Amino acid sequence: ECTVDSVSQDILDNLLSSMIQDIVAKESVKFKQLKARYPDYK
Amino acid sequence: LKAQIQSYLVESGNYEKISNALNDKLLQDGWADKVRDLTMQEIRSSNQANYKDVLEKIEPQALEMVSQNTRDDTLAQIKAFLEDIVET
Amino acid sequence: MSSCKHIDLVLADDLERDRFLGEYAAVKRFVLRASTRDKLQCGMTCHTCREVCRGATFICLSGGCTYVGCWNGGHFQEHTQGGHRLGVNAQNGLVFCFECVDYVAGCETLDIAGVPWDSAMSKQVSLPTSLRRDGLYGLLNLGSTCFMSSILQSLIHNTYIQYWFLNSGHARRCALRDPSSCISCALDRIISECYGSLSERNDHAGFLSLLTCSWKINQNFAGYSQQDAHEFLQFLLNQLHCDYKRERQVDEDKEVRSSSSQLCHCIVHSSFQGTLRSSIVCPECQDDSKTMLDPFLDLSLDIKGQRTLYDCLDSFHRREQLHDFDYHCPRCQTSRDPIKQLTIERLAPTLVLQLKRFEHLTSGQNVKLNDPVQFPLHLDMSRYCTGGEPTTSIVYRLSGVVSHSGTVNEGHYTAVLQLNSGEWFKFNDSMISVVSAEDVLREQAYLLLYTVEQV
Repeated sequence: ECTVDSVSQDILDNLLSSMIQDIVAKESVKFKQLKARYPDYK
Repeated sequence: LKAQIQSYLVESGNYEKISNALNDKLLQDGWADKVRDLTMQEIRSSNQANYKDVLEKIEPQALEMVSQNTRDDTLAQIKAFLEDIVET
Repeated sequence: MSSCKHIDLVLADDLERDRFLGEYAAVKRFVLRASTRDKLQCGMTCHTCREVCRGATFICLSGGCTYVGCWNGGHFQEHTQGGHRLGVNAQNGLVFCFECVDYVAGCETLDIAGVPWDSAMSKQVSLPTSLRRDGLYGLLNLGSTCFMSSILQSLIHNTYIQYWFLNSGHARRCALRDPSSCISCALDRIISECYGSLSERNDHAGFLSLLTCSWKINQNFAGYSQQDAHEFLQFLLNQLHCDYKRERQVDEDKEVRSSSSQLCHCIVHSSFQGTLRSSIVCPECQDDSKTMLDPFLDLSLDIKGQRTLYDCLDSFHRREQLHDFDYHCPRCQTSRDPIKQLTIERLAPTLVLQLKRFEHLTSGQNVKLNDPVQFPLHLDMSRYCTGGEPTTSIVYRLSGVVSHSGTVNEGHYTAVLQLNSGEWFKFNDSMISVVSAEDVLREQAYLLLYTVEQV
């Protein structure tokens, strides 16, 4: 059922989810990029 | 109906306001930094960075870390915009 | 060799590679340049469920396909059953392979996909060096020159200044063409060194020329005493304007004198100039015939007793009754104390806010206020505009912070700036480091630079 509460909650969950996925995407690519360029970097 | 509501929020510029306000609150809470650190710890400990695997571990914890204050404020802001839309 | 064999296959075939790189460059430009609203509507709304930002959303990279699908609903995953396996994350421009179920990393070709080279060309000439194409270029401290380098970095990474100089806005008109006698030429040289072409002689020719030039024009900047970054910003902007007038002067001799419009069209005034409405209102009959319109390039805000930037702006724009003011109303002939108010008549694309941290006491002593002032990543200026309707919003995005640490005489300036990629970098003379948005908000700001995002 589409209520103001449920839609509000969904919008908040979507926003948080996209922010988390943005951070994880950037960090995982950065890690792999560094690994590719400097294989034994610490 | 839900898609229409979201589309209207985007059109009116209010979706961006909600997103910016949530972003500013999370920054004030230091939440983004914590999620970033958590992600790096997970990647280092498993020594692999497969996005899907890392996300499955991180997303639930990151959602937990959002302060109730930030949740309540943002929900209140979204509801206020939705009330407007529902009326019109 | 990248982390994904599927993309390596695509890039191995010349024709396929050119098509793919062309598509990717177009999508990446959209992701980096489009307004937030356009991105939300065209890149972050799933074509299947019509939800916005349902987790990450991906834009399909298969020839001619314009599908956009979400992660959380699995809709882009479904889309890949048709063989379309590569998508661009609409938020950060990263490429995702749905076969590997992972982001692509370590693919240099993608990083230079913005360069319009086709494969035939790329075999004949060397691609521009990727060194310094990203504008990350430290400026050596040549003896208390941090106040200059923090301001220079702020200008070099200002969208409008960067675009104007990289399009030879100054170079194609300047008769002098000499960085040691023309400040605009010196800045032009620094910006070109920043974005890709190293000068034959040495790395810092541009900065050295600008230093020489500044000293010639304003002796105060010579020597080793600490100077005020805000003053240097005003000096530099004024000099860029004068160089513009000098060039135009030459043009105007040739051309019919253009109608002298109030607004100067130089890069400085078109990027930084706003207009303040200073109104003096009669409390009896509301007459405001003594209203003045004053141009401004930055706003200086008192910070004493203020906790946030909005508090400072509220205080700056507050209505105040003027007591020691000899006022006689031309309309109702009364002489009651008038009400003064400052509102913004016209906003500039770049808004510079100075937090007044340096106080010059009557005793001749100079003191520095270290009070922390909270400032937001997004600033809505609508309530400070003349007749600002509460419904409209005029959103500015924080693009730079010039900070001062230490005391009035022994201090140090640094700049924290957001680059086109959306990442934040700290410029500390010749050292540059990546910082997070949280770190930015913890800076002890002296100058705040906001760029207009949405009206």
